[in-house]
Amino acid sequence: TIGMIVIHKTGHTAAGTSTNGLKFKIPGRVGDSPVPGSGAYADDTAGAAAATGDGDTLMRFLPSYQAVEYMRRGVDPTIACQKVISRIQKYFPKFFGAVLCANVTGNYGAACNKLPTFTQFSFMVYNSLKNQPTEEKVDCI
Amino acid sequence: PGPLPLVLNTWPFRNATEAAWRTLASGGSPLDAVESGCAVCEREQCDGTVGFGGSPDEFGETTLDAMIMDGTTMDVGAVGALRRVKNAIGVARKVLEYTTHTLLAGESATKFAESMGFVNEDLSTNASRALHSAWLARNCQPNYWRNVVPDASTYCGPYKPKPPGVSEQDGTTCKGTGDTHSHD
Repeated sequence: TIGMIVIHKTGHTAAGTSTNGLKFKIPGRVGDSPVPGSGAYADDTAGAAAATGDGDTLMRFLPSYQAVEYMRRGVDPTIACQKVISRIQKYFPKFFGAVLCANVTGNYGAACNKLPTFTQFSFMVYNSLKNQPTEEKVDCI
Repeated sequence: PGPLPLVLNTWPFRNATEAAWRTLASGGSPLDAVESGCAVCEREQCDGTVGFGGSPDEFGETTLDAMIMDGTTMDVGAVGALRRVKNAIGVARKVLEYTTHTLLAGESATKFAESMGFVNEDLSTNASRALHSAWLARNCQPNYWRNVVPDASTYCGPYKPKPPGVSEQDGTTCKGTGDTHSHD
């Protein structure tokens, strides 16, 4: 799954996802990606977020919506992402998932749920401080 | 405050980031940038989890999910279990622009896509067919069934609900097992 967040210099935001879902899924199964507030969410007055991982679990917690609502209250993007991961961890400690967060001033962050086979989440950033797309990684919590 | 404009995307899909940035730089809107970035991954089949030829379902078919959201108008277009159309994010954008709906799904979403000029084509490839054949050869493991007969952790289907009163099957066949090899 690709989840993408774009914030224009005017502060206008957009977000989106595209995926071919889960391998060997039961036919008809739709994951979290196309669900607004789960796969991605954008609101010019607060920020934008996108998620990837075990969609059957993620979509029950609307991670992207929740992260944007944290940022609406002034929570730093990294903390907003971590709070969302922690919220899901309480119910499903072994879920596979990661969230990207960005607020309307261009600050951004990410978080992921730590598993034996998933300890870091890598994502791409491009902003006016960089002259090319840059890969960044976060340690999972 | 961080510097704007900003493009962020999950996983190291560099070409997608580049495409979105270029779209912004050439005067495109944030929606145009998201659409062009995600479309790159659909064409390039980013790590096999985006676009055609990946993640076959139990019947061996690849279906696609996508959404696009405008943070200014709070407008959304999305497709779920889209069949036989490659450019899922492009169809989602058409749902946003040409309907007042939010999410279209399945075979009917394909009919909508064709009415918008998208090509109806097979999304399978040799790679997805090989993935599916290997899965069948492994007695359909892993799968997402539980509380059924025959035992889904050992056999392929077709499955039927387990008769009441029979001991519960461990429902964590695939749930919460930290399986990072198959995800959305």
